[in-house]
Amino acid sequence: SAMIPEIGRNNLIEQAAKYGTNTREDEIVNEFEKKLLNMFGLTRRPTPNEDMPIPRIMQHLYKAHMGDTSDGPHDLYPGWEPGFDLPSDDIASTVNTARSFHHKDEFERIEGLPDHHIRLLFNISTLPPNENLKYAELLLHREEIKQHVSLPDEDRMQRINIYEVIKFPDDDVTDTSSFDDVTEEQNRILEIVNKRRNKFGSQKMREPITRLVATRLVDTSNTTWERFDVSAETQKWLKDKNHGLVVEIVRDGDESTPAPDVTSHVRLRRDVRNENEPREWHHKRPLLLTYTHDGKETNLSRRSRKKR
Amino acid sequence: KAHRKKERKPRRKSCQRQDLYVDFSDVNWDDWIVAPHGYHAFYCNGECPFPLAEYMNATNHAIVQTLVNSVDPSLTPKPCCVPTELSPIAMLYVDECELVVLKTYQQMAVEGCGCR
Repeated sequence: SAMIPEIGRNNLIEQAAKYGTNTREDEIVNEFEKKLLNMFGLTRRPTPNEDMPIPRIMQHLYKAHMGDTSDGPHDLYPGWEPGFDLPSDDIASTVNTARSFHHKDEFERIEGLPDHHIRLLFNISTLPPNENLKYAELLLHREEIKQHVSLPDEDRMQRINIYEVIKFPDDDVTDTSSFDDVTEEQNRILEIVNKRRNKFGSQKMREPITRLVATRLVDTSNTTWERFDVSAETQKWLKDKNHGLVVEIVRDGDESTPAPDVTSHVRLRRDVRNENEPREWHHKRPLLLTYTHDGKETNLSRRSRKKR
Repeated sequence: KAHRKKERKPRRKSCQRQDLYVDFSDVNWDDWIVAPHGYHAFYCNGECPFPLAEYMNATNHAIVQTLVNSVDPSLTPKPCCVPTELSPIAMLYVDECELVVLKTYQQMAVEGCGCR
């Protein structure tokens, strides 16, 4: 897991020995390795799983930054993702890093909210403290519903509502700001609290306090990524408790009825019926993209391809 | 009289940008760097001989250093051939927390060399 391959390390130790200082050669090489890590903004060498899929959106973002506008399938850079591109140049010119976050599946359900309310909780605590968060967007992939193409306009429309979870009724107990792993102890406490609530409280009492962040009317007869600016919420999560977002999809004009075909239309949950699901899910699941700047003089603006 | 062939000294290459393609698999970094697979980093190499040609982008200091070197080479060596212009590259990689990151890094590729 070293940044410097074995053969390189040995050669550097040899060179350091010729330099003849009082410091041990391997310490000099370790110091060089630290500089390498620092250069990349890493704390240790990454060792990802071999089969870890890279979200297509991120591949697309790289391609867009490089100014590669060619279409069509490619081994490394598949075709463009509909509805997605670099953020506007106002933003891209002030940031130099983009990170993608997947939500924690295990926190999708919130006690007290209907089934069609999906909670998206992103652990952004790993954002480096020396980077300045400038912009964040929530990406939701939705696929056309083929049967809807022939429907009249009003029947094709659905509404996506995004809420921020402000507070839980018992914030101390349901606090998930440190949600690396829910311990057995935490589970036990939650179970007791929920039992008490069921005994004494009404359904209303268990509902978290939420705030509408964004709402959008969408046409179900096309495939695209829906992008929502969640910069303010993400900034808050860096300073305060992070309870995540809640997404609901309803029929237009009938806000109380969950929209049908939601699972296959807007990809908020895994689809167990689809055999290609694990891989597809990785590429189409909700994504939080954060755009930060580390103070260095570079940016993510689209590069114009140079002719050599 | 037989003509003596004028012996030509082999010309040393003067300071210029040289090709260097960094392939991330050569340093075993291809497991965490997704794209690019490698990049043209280039490097600077060559002599900074007298006279310093225009393309060598010599600084005033390099010209003075050349003058001092001409008086007594033991006082100072000739100017060095170094990068004078560098450009950033973007990298798509998986970080230590298994997050996918797109980041641009400054001063990663040599655009121009000069005598400094």
